[in-house]
Amino acid sequence: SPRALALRIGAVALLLIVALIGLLVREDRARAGGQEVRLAMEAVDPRSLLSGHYAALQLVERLEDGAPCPPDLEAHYGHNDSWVALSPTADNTHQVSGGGATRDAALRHGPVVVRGQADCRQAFLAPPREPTEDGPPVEERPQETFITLDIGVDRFYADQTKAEALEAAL
Amino acid sequence: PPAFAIVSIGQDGRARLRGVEVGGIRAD
Repeated sequence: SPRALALRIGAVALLLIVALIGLLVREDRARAGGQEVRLAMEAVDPRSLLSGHYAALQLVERLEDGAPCPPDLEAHYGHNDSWVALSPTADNTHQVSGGGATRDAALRHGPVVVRGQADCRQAFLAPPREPTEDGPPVEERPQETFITLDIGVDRFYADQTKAEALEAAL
Repeated sequence: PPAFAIVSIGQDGRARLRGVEVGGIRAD
């Protein structure tokens, strides 16, 4: 009957709402109970914040000239179940210090480990040129090392007040 | 200005975004 159908739909809707609330509570507890780290990211575009939705963000570390890539990143890049090790720095942030296929493997490279993957690239800042007797050899040209960290954190939601404060800071 | 993501890493190894910090101002 229509009444029984309406009751059934209502029961399913109620079940879904309870499940959603449970999921939100669980996520909130996990967020509050986890270890907090600061990770470098590319500057947020204030215009995207002020659009009232979310700002896309990218976790990127730019290392000083000549800094080598952390170990064991490339071997696990592209694997969905890989881990990345993070190590604390002097300026109260954490930076990528290695990778691994398992939690224990990643822990060999740093005290904090997170599910995800990191890609490290080194690029010459100056345009390539042939080494001459006068110029520096190729391997001594300035390089930029940058690490892109993919740990499932790629967007930030902000309300109008916070967005305006961030815009003022920028 | 330097920008940072404030991330919480849970026991399960998953990262969850807590907020961002831009130019010394933090927004959660």
